[in-house]
Amino acid sequence: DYKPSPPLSLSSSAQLSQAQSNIFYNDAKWSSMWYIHCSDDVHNCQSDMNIMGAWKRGYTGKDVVVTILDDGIERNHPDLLQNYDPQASFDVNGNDMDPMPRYDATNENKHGTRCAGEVAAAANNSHCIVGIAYNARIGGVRMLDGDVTDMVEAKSLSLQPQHIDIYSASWGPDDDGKTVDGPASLARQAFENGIRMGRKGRGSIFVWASGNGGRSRDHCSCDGYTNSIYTISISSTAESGRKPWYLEECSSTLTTTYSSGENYDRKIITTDLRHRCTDSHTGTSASAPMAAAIIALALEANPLLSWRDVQHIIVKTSRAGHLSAPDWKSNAAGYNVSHLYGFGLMDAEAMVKEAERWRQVPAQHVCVESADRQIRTIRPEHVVRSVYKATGCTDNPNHHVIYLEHVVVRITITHPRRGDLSINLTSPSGTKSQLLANRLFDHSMEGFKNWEFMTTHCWGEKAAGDWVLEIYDSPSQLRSQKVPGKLKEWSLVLYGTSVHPYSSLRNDKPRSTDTLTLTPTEEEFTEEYNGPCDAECNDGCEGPGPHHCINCLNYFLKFKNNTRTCVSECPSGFFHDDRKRCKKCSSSCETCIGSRSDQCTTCRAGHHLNEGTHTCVASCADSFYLDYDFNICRKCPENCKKCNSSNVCTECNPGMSLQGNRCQLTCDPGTYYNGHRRTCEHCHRTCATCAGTGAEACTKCAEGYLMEDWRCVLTCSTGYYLSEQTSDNGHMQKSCKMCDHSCYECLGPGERNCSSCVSGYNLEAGACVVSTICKDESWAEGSFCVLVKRNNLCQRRVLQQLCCRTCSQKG
Amino acid sequence: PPCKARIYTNHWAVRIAGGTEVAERIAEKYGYRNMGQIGDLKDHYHFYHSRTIKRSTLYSRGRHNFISMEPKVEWIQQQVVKRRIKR
Repeated sequence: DYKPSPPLSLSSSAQLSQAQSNIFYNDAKWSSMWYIHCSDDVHNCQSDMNIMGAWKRGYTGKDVVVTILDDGIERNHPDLLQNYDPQASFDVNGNDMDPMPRYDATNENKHGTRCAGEVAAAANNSHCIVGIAYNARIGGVRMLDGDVTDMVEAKSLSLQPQHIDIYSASWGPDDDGKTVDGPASLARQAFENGIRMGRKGRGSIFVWASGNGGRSRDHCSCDGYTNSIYTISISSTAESGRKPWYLEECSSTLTTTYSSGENYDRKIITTDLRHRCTDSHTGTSASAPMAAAIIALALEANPLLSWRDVQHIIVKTSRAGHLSAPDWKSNAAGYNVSHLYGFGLMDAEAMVKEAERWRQVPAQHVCVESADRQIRTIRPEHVVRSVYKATGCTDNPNHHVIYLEHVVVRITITHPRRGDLSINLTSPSGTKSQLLANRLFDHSMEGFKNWEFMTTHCWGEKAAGDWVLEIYDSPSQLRSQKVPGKLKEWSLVLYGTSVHPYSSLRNDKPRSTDTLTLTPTEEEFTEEYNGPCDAECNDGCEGPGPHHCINCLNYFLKFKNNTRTCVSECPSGFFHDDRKRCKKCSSSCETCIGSRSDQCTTCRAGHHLNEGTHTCVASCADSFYLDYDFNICRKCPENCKKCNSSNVCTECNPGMSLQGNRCQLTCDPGTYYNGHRRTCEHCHRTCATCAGTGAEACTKCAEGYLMEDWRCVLTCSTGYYLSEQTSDNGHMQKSCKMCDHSCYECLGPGERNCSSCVSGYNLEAGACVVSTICKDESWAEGSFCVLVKRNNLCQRRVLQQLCCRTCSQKG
Repeated sequence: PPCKARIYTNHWAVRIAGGTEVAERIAEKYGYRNMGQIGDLKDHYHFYHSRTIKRSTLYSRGRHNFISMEPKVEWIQQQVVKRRIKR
């Protein structure tokens, strides 16, 4: 008893507008579409995806093409017929153009048709539902109903890339909690070709349903499709905001839409096989097409969005809302993110608003940091921690990453039981991503061979700094081998930009249009210049010269007429500020760090840089000398008024006297200059003048004292005689001088002025002679004893006895 | 439980420089049928060999393997069935 009403034609947009303002459609299940009517008081869901808000702004997916990669699409379904696009369809399994599903008793191949309806089921045709992008064109690729090989995936992912905007996939490797698998070489190539060349160079959009293996304790980081930076990985939340039982968590999830939950939660209503309607669509399979449709609305608002622009907009507009997760955190860029839901629930209205005024983000830079190949043993119940100091490839302007998007970690680990491993990564800003959680059922001994884990949680953060990788081994009871694992190698791949993605430096040309009255056409957004850009341009240009750049790679000069030109370095006489603008130095500076006169680093010809003040002067001031090698005025040593170099004073300050090459304080007689205390201190009381402290430092004795070997004494000591000499100025100078060594005491110099002798010697005519009576002549008498006497050794008792006769002789 | 062994098919992905005519000639020489370019992947072709085992746990061996020695054949890969599940 189905009576199809004539479909809305494109010319009846006025009728549509009216319908939108009332937002009521006659589709059979319209009122049951709870995820669209969230804002009504009747329903339970607390956070809205604001789909109607996007519709009210006039966005319904018109001229956007979405294809469902699945088990086929019932192209003649009453709710899909209007929007079906044969050019966006193919049968890979059957190798023909018709993607109709294979029918059987179990209706096994209903999946693709259910996904398609969510995206683009026609509106107001009395049948079933209203697709979120109900004016988009919908196609389908039959590729799961047969042997799925790398080639089958690649064919599907690279179907008509210039025609298809969005590929939605709600399948993947087994979610049994023990599989690690991803795209092989052809599929990877299809991804890379798609984002590089699809959609006329803006990049194909790949939307992927996250894993459904929650009950198997699976982790979606072991799925190379959701783990890829080229796919937008979609999570699910139930109407209540609680985590569905099937949901897997991982750091690669970007965003979330509604889907089914527990048995008592409502499911997704959509088109079903055999022209039916179903209210039993479940799982993350239902979320990916929803997300694809919301992205289609954004692409209608701005068809020039690149594949990265779309991800940026999703990050910016997704909200935590009432989604329940224990690990919501705010990363250093201010985005709320969790492992269950990514950046939160999608918001269609916010996305289209953002898309309308969006400026393309700067070119993607990829920084592959050096690999850490130090082998580390992973012992059971222990943690291996490895820190890597990333630079963000500062040495290479084409790869320099400052602001992060995706972060990929390539890891090679050997381990007897892979499921016992869990891995965390902490960014320099402190954001912790769980790259891998324990998987109870994964007993594989294969470990990870250069597996790429990906996290979106550091989006917007700074790349440079210490990255910490932690690997935990939590042995399960099922583990038989106690052989420790090994971390063989790991490396970081940082994706992002060197310029802030939302910097105002970029092109200010407005892109918004009045969407209620004018549908933007592609001509309005087409760039006029398609030729090569100057090497200094970072993100496109409007002409060949450096002044045509939209964004500068390095620095820019701004002129009085408000034009700007990109330069590799600021010219002489300019410095660059934080925003990479070249600004003028002070007039005397050649180079500088600021515009003030005291911020010079080198000076123009004829000027010298003053070391202390960083000003440029024509000549060095007093107490400075010119260092010719560096053309710098440097300070003279202490107390110098003038100097030639750092250690040669030529003139001292008042109160100082030049002593050698140094200036020191001049002290009064009776005092000396103490260099440690920097003061004049009194000499010893016996000194008239001195060079230092103590009685041994006298240079001239006080009145009544006599100089005796650097000491001043009242009378000469034993062994010294009083000497009187006339000085150059005619004054008599008295001092004590040492007696001859043969005398004990003396009255004057020489050996014949002794006044007393040591024991054993007799004083005879002023000389001290040996007084010993010789016994028998000793064996040593002779030339030996002559030598003893000649060398004045007779004073020694042993020799005196040995050479008694010779020593007793006079002479 | 699903079969863990690799399952090889009688389809190959081949990268051949020189265009469709060269691919066609090489396919015919070794008994393959050129099913056309693989999606949008330039120089990549889908070759099908009807006289090899459709599904096997062993990679295919025979005279047709000599295709890899053709100078124009830059790369060749016998396709393996991947287990993929709908979510």
